[in-house]
Amino acid sequence: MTQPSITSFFNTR
Amino acid sequence: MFEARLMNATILKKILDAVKDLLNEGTFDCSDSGIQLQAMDNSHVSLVSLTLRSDSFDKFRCDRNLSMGMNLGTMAKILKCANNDDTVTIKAQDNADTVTFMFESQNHEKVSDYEMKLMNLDQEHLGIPDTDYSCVVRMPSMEFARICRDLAQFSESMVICCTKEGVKFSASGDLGSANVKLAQTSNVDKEEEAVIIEMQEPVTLTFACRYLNAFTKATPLCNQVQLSMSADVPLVVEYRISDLGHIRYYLAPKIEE
Repeated sequence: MTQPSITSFFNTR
Repeated sequence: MFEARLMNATILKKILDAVKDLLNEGTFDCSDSGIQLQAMDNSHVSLVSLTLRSDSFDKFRCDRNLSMGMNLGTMAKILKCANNDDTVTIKAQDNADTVTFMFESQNHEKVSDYEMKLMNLDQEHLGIPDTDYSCVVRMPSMEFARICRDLAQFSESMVICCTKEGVKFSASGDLGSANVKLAQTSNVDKEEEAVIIEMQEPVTLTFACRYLNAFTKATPLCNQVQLSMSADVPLVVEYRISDLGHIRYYLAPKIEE
């Protein structure tokens, strides 16, 4: 399994 | 001018303990509504979001919005210099490059102040969308900490499976496997000991134990922890900080390669 970054779920403001 | 006072240093010490393993530094955004900190850990896997409401401080003044970049290791060192029952006042001038922590003993006979240099942190702010979660579990925070610690011995990852009957935590690896099932509490005598599940749809997700264990450093802040989960979106682990606010940790689930 891989660990995605949190940035792939939340947009940069 | 920014000035925020708490009658008791304990809560601030506990907040720092809850973030300093994940974050080396962070920007405290201060406005008349309160103090907010949002920061990702170094590897950008998890996100910490802290909210402290101005009306719960014993004194709060913020004339202009202020962003203070702080080294959290240094801040933790400074807070160690306060006694638990000391009054803490955090002060900064507008556009200042330092922040001052003032500690005052209960009998007012000892007053100390510590000045810390602020940092210019170029941190990304993430927009967190409002989400209706499929499962929301509330459970004793000590129990959650215990489960995370115990299961981390078996694997780097933990599976959390939530149905309306209960929530199951599982880990398996070379040593063997572990499963901990918690049923929803049938009659709640003490609210802080209850396990309560609100479920729209069952969910099964896999998370890195290392981060879950880091989140449990917030256990001393609250008797209960809330886990919010939906398929394919980050888990939210929330600890309320008495009437002052909350700390939320977001962790992306692991996915099949």
